[in-house]
Amino acid sequence: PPPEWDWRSKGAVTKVKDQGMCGSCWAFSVTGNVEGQWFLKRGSLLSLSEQELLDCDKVDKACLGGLPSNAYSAIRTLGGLETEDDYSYHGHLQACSFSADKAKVYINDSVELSQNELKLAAWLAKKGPISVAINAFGMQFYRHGISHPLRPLCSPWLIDHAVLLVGYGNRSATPFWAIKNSWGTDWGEEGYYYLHRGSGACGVNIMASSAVVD
Amino acid sequence: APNEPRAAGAQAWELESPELLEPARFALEMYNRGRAARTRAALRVVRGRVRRAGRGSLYSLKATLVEPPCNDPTVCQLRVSKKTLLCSFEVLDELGKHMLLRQDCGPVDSKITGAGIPRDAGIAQVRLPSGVSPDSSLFQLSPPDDKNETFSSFLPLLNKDPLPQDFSVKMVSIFKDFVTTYNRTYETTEEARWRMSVFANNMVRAQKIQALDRGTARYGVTKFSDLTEEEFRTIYLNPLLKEEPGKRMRLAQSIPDL
Repeated sequence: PPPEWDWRSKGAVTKVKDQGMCGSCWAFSVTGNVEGQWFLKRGSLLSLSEQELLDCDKVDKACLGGLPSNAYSAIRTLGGLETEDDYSYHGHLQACSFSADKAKVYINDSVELSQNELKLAAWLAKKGPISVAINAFGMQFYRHGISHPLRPLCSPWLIDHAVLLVGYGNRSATPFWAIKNSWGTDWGEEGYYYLHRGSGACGVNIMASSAVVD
Repeated sequence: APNEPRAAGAQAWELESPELLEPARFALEMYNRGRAARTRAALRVVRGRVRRAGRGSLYSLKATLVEPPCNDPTVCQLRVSKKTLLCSFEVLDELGKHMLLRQDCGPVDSKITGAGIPRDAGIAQVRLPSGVSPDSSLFQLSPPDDKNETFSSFLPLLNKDPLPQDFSVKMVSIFKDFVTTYNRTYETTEEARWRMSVFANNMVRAQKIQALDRGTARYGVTKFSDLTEEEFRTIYLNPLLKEEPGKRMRLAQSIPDL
């Protein structure tokens, strides 16, 4: 893969959002990935609706959590995603009010990606931002810099947060993943989290996935 | 390194107790570490489940421990002196090597206060300097003298007991800054006091996380600093990710050499 990559500078990433007091990170991770896939295939960057997934994805559990793999499947079953403007975020479960004729984006499939971080970097550089899930150890107090907790403290067995890989690179010889979080811009580095790359830190390589837009 | 857990394919199985005994015994050993024989807690009941993937197994245990009667007054007041404890443990068994990933114990009959957290859940109670009570006047913003984001300057003070005067004063000042920066409002003085003790405890936690990080990250005050770990985990995180396998997806082709 190229030595570094950042989809933010290529227009494939929408602004940082805020899930509020709701465990809906899974929806933000998936919409961020679909936004990137749609941008790469159709050339337009649309901010997509997480609330639609909270309300209409009946397999997942809205604010109590969910899984990206179920969410991709729900998007296909529903017939696509509406935009954030058309189906705005409220941070709690509501009755589903999705209408297919307002869907602006659809997906054809979803895939699980390699657990090899080098292959993940190559895939990201070629195919776009990646939905991942990590152990959120220490993120409650994270302010900036590249996080690299000791493995037992940030075990890949205790994954509890879904986010979006938007790029990678090195900062003074420390390799990192650039991660878009969904806790607002007043957390971390303007809403972003930087995690050590190449050591399987916090299970970043365990649950990488993406939607497919033909 | 042994195979990574493939969360997507891993199932969690409820276990009969015999298989739980080994991980439970390990967790109890970790819990009692450093204690003299007669002061060790005993395991009364354990139940749990295991998630297997690759060559590892992750045991999620719920155990009831019984603390021995406390007859050393200098110790009793420090440690949670409740007799029966309800603990949750996460024990990882990789290639026969056990590792305690998480331990969370609380008295069974804890009195729940405020934001639903046991009053005596071992939170460091921050003593306010005499004559200062966390009422509205307390929070007139006077930015703390040190803007150092990880407050390493005050930590050595923590080891003294009772906490020295300047620790509390510094803590109040930092907490005021937090309240104003993140526009916090608390309904009662009691809630404000409780939140400040959580805040103080979290600063110690952030300092420990800082000390154990091998990267370039900086940890300190964030907008979540007045939440207990339990509140933060419950509100903002998504434990389903490790518990449920989710739909199987096909594996993407790797990118041919660019």
